[in-house]
Amino acid sequence: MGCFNSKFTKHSPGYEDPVKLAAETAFSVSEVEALYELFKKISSSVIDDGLINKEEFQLALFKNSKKENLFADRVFDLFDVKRKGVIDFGDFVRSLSVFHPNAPQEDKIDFAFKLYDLQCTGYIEREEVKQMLIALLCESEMKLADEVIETILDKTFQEADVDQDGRIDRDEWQKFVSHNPSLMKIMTLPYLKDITTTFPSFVFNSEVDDIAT
Amino acid sequence: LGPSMMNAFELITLSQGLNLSALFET
Repeated sequence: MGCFNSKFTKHSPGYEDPVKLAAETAFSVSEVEALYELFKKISSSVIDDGLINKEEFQLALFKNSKKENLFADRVFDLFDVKRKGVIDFGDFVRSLSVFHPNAPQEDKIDFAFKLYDLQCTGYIEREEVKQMLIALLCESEMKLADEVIETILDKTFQEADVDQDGRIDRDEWQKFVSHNPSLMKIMTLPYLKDITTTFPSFVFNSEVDDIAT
Repeated sequence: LGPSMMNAFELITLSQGLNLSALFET
């Protein structure tokens, strides 16, 4: 019981027990506690309420809270598991867990499917993919003529849309990514393996006796 | 690999909004 004991630390409203979160995710207890240090930083960057709103999420991603980005919006919506318009600590840890190098590949494939299924219809439709391509071209310096975009879409759907109904279902997606493993690179964040060394201050705020667990 | 040689999803993964590693550089 020294000066640094923090058993009575006040937590934000969405805080959850690290032991429980570690049991449900690919993270160890120490990693969950280190993620809390990151979460506190992001969630207090605009409004210090212990929750990450869209502006704070964009600020963390782009260092600019006003930057509009279709994909960042989509990732935010998927992280906002309880559909409250904000990400609480439990949402943050459970969602990031999918990106852990040790997370099951199935979960990564499923998350990527949801990411591209913009309208949440259970299918990735050609129009959605076109919308995403156009959004990407708008935000980047890349310039592609409309015919080139259509050719890219034709080729992609010839390969991915096995039953040729103009949309990609979950089974088709699974087969497509198994032939194109580079698509899953964005679903693994090597940083998550080093989270305890990136945020070592978690040790001072730990409420778990054996932080090695 | 030029953009027209990639499939649509390879292109989309180039988006900065999907680069979540930036979260850790906060």
